[in-house]
Amino acid sequence: VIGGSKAPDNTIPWQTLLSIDGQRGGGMVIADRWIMTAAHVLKHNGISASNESVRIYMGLTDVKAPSLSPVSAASIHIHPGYNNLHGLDYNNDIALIKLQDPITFNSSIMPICLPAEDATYVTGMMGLVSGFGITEIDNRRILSNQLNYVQLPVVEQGPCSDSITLAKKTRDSVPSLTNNMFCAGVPEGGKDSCQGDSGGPFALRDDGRFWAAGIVSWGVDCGHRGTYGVYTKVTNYLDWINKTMQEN
Amino acid sequence: CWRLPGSEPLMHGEVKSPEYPRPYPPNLQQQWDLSVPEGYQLRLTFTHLDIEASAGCHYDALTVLYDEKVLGKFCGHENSADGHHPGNQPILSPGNRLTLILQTDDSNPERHQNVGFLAQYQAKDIDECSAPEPEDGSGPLCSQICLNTLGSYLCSCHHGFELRSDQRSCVLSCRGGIFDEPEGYLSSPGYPNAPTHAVSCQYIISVESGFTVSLNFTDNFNIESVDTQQGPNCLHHWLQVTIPDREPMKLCGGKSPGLIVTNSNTVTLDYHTDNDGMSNGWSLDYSTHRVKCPYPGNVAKGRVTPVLAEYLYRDYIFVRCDQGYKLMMDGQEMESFSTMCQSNGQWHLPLPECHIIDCGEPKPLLNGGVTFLSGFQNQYRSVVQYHCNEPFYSLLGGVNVSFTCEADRRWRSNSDIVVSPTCIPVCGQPTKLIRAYQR
Repeated sequence: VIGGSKAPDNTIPWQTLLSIDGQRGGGMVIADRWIMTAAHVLKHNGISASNESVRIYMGLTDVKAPSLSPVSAASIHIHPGYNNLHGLDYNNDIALIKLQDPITFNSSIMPICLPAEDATYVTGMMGLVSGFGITEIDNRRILSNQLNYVQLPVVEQGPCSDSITLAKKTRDSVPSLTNNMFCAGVPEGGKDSCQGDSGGPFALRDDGRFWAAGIVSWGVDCGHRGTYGVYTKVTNYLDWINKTMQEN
Repeated sequence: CWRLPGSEPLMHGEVKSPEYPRPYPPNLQQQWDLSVPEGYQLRLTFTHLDIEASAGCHYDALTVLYDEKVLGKFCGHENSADGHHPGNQPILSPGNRLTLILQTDDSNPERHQNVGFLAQYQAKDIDECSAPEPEDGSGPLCSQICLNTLGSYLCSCHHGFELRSDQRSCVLSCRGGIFDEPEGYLSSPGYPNAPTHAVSCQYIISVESGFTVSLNFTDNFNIESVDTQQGPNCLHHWLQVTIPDREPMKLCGGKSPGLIVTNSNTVTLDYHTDNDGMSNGWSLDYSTHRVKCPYPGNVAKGRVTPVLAEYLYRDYIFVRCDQGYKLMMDGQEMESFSTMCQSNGQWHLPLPECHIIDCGEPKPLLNGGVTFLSGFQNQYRSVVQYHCNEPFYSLLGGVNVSFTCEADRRWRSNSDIVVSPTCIPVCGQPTKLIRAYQR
């Protein structure tokens, strides 16, 4: 998280840290046996991570905490429409992990709500993005051992698409924006999610409840002026999420 | 020799002269031996008789005989001036046989051709019982009771007597003295008359176990007693009443003992007289009553049904517990209970108890708990309430529901829910919010 702050304990209790073959990613608790994350966290170059390779940490804000202990995955469910062999297609960047044992919730571990069927993404609405990914301290970018968060507004699809088009002119191999994605960030830069936050939550708040509006997916650079973070639009996947959980 | 089938004497028949209704031939001597079964008389009725008439039926005649006794000799016809015509009156044989003999001479009147006779015969039952006593001094056909039957008769005897092997005379009898019907009548031989000989009779009244016998002597009671210094003594004649497990009672005198309640299902009566003295005897009606069982009592928190004034042999009672209570006996629960009044006057099972039911521990609630609101040890009418571990879980439906231990041993909510409630996770509401006051 660029330009954010350290999250106090128990403020983002749905945040999970995933560690897969040394790669760091984020996730969120959505039920007592289910974690939602980004597909690209679990699948590289067309190869899915094994259940055993996935270590899931939850209820923590400090990776160095002595009580750190992973929970095991029982099964991994990557969206069937995710096909990102060359790292250029983040459409359907969503996945579910079923845990071997159910979690008992408390103040440090709590699920985030799924979107309502009629949930909307209002431009400018501030969302809470969090993660253990790259952060910036004293102008140096380092991988954070603390859970950081930043409040980012939902960005209209048009300007976001324009920013990506612009980026494509100056560099090769920039992914495309689809209707299964939305953008969040500030045009002046300085606040953004970054590498290592992937799979983590973009949470909106309604009636005092946080709901999972987006999943940290991709972006051009982190926190640069004129660029935005791109998030998987969770409302588009409610049917798949419910179906996957019911069938498993 | 065996009698061939079909050769039984007929009950009725017809007999006619040769060649009837054409004239009979001359020089005829023909005999018919008619018979009907034993025990019947034979009655012969002429429907037509036309035989040459002559004085004394000298020339042609039809003679009717029983054994060798001539019952009639007939000739002529209905309107003839001479001869002897039987007319319409039937001829009744003293026994079951009759012989007819038709005899004709060698000449017949030229102008009148006689056609002979046609007669019908039939069996007529003999009422042997109304027959006069034989004069040979052998006495009446039956010494006591005569019953006429078709073709025969039967002798029978009054109560206390038995038919001898001669099937006609009766003798005093004490045999067959076991009475097992629920009620009946007994009397001494010859009652109300004194028997002519000494008697020693035993009567056993033995009814089904579970019933008791009561003897009710009629007023006409007469058994000879001997007056002694200690009072009347049943010295030579007596009726002894023996009830099991009790001292036998000897009865005599002229006063009826009236009602004797034995409280036993078996009573033995021994009647003894000698050849001397005079006892007219006794009679009694006996009846039976069902054995009584003690009042069963009450059951706390239960009901005993039916409620009767008294409980008798074979009566059943049932015990039902009040709602919320269960039937228990010897530490075991019973689905239902009934007991029967036995023949020994005892209930076959003692009454059970009614214990309050319990619903067992309320089903534990995952991520929640249960609180007792009222009641004791999960017993009937206890009330519990489920709760979830807030703020992380909330009850599905959102309303706190209390469950009551009902009579069907299930915890039920007011809305009749049997299953335990469910705690669902609370989402998106962290206990601590990120606060930022800097602007």
